[in-house]
Amino acid sequence: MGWAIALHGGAGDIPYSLPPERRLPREETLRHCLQIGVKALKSNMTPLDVVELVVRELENIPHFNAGRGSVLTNKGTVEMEASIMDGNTMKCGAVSGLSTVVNAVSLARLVMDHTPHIYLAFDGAEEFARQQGVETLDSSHFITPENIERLNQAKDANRVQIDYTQPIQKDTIKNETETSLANGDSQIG
Amino acid sequence: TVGCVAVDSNGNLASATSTGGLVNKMAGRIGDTPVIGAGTYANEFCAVSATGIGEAIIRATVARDVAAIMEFKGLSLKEAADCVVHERTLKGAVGLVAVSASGEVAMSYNTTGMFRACATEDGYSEVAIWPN
Repeated sequence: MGWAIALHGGAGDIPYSLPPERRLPREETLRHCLQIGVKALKSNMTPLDVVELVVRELENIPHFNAGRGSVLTNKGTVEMEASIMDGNTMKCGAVSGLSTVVNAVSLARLVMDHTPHIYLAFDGAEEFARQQGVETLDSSHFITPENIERLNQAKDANRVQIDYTQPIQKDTIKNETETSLANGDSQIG
Repeated sequence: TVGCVAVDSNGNLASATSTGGLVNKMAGRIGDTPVIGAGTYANEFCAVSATGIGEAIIRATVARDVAAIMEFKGLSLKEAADCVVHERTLKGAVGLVAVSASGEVAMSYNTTGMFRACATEDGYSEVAIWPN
């Protein structure tokens, strides 16, 4: 038995041709966050504190889809969500529909630690964030030019996209839509 | 989506996940992340953080199923994670990272790739995107 840590920055149709200028910063972020987690575990920080610390760092770096760099809704807004769970106590906390909270995972932790509930959403979650005095910023802070472009591509294709999905051609869109409708699949779950 | 799971030398486990969701999602849509047991779960057996299409992850209760398979079938973490990801979940829809109470690590996905990293006390470390 020994300590261990694993982290992810999202799964999806990540092309093997991902250019170095997009790949290398993401790999460096993973390496950086892994080092933070390893250092914290070695210093005997609890796993609950470690996962919050690492996810906060991932949220603060805009290369991944959380916090700053979150992808956009069909209205061009951000609606962030996060959760955290302690295996020892089975205590957990979750939030969704956040548009101004800098670190959603820490608000989830506060839901877990400071309320009798598990999950707060939208206006209630935002109000709780202000009550708790967590850092908030205008929602424009979270929106990156890259994600505005991705939203426009998704709207052109009339579909929702998992992380890193590549744009598809118009002809493909038409065929895919016809197939999806024939299968009764709206592609939005 | 981003996530992290960790276990200390005493077998204490925790998991956390955070996301902006899907590009062009309907305003008001809830994904798997805040639904405990879907994208995030931890108990005395393992800690799991998932990523991918939230609707598929919710339907398959991905994170809880990994823990349940370990508990009720006695499989290892890697076997449980691979079972859920490759046999019980829509292909191209999900990835996860997990650690067990004994310090085992699993990073399983059925998408083209997953941005991931891990380290263990015995000195093993990995940063990867695609299958090796």
